[in-house]
Amino acid sequence: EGVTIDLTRVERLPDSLGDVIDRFLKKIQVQRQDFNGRVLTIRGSDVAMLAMLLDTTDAELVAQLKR
Amino acid sequence: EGVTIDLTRVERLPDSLGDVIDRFLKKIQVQRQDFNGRVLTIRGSDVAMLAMLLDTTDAELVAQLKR
Ligand SMILES: Nc1nc2c(ncn2[C@@H]2O[C@@H]3COP(=O)(O)O[C@H]4[C@@H](O)[C@H](n5cnc6c(=O)[nH]c(N)nc65)O[C@@H]4COP(=O)(O)O[C@H]3[C@H]2O)c(=O)[nH]1
Ligand SMILES: Nc1nc2c(ncn2[C@@H]2O[C@@H]3COP(=O)(O)O[C@H]4[C@@H](O)[C@H](n5cnc6c(=O)[nH]c(N)nc65)O[C@@H]4COP(=O)(O)O[C@H]3[C@H]2O)c(=O)[nH]1
Ligand SMILES: Nc1nc2c(ncn2[C@@H]2O[C@@H]3COP(=O)(O)O[C@H]4[C@@H](O)[C@H](n5cnc6c(=O)[nH]c(N)nc65)O[C@@H]4COP(=O)(O)O[C@H]3[C@H]2O)c(=O)[nH]1
Ligand SMILES: Nc1nc2c(ncn2[C@@H]2O[C@@H]3COP(=O)(O)O[C@H]4[C@@H](O)[C@H](n5cnc6c(=O)[nH]c(N)nc65)O[C@@H]4COP(=O)(O)O[C@H]3[C@H]2O)c(=O)[nH]1
Repeated sequence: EGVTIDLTRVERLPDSLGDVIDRFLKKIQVQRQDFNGRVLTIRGSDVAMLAMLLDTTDAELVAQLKR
Repeated sequence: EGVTIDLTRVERLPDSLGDVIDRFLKKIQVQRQDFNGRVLTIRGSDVAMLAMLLDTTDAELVAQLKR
């Protein structure tokens, strides 16, 4: 199940966390050429991947980022 | 590598072929709630799946459907 991320919430995260997420999202934005800048909906498999990179749970990550 | 399908070309295919493709695309349209009705871009993995269902090649299928 994908999640719709509020990109302004990502900007307000502490640097170490925000940087990893930012790089991950930018890669997707570039592949899509999607620069709306307010929201980005990513795949359920991406949420799992990101949670693993950040050593957290899917649920915790979604709570911090979703619109 | 995904393909952008021209939905009007799908309508003009012979029934046996068009029906299989139509059902496949409708399933994706419903999951997305994307009813723009003119184009639908699907995943590279979907093209491979559809070609297998129709016993044709990726290249042949893309040639028949892309915008
Ligand atoms: N640019 C962008 N906007 C986002 C994103 N996530 C959510 N939105 C916004 O929230 C609505 C729902 O997006 P969705 O779940 O991706 O659901 C979308 C999506 O599945 C599909 N869709 C719309 N436009 C495109 C497109 O250009 N390409 C593709 N592949 N799908 C699209 O149709 C559904 C409805 O679209 P809308 O009525 O436009 O309404 C969209 C859009 O206004 C995102 O990652 N990027
Ligand atoms: N522009 C763009 N956006 C992407 C892409 N991949 C994922 N998304 C965004 O991330 C959401 C969740 O994707 P999902 O977990 O794979 O969950 C997806 C997936 O399971 C299925 N689905 C939608 N479109 C396709 C498709 O073209 N092919 C396949 N095989 N499944 C699809 O429906 C679910 C909901 O789809 P959406 O409402 O569209 O919601 C999608 C869409 O907003 C992509 O390559 N490009
Ligand atoms: N998840 C999600 N992603 C979104 C949404 N709106 C835009 N995007 C992403 O942003 C790219 C540019 O969208 P666009 O300027 O509306 O311009 C789009 C749109 O006008 C049209 N288009 C192509 N395929 C589709 C499709 O499957 N559905 C829809 N509704 N439009 C499509 O062609 C252009 C290029 O489409 P793409 O290659 O798909 O590339 C899209 C897609 O990756 C959204 O609501 N949800
Ligand atoms: N992990 C991940 N990768 C992403 C995401 N968004 C884009 N990509 C990668 O970037 C390629 C191009 O994305 P696109 O321009 O949106 O072009 C996409 C988009 O227009 C459409 N599409 C695929 N899946 C979905 C989906 O779940 N929802 C919507 N709305 N469109 C989708 O099919 C086109 C081709 O898809 P692919 O062959 O898979 O090729 C995708 C995929 O490899 C994402 O959220 N997560």
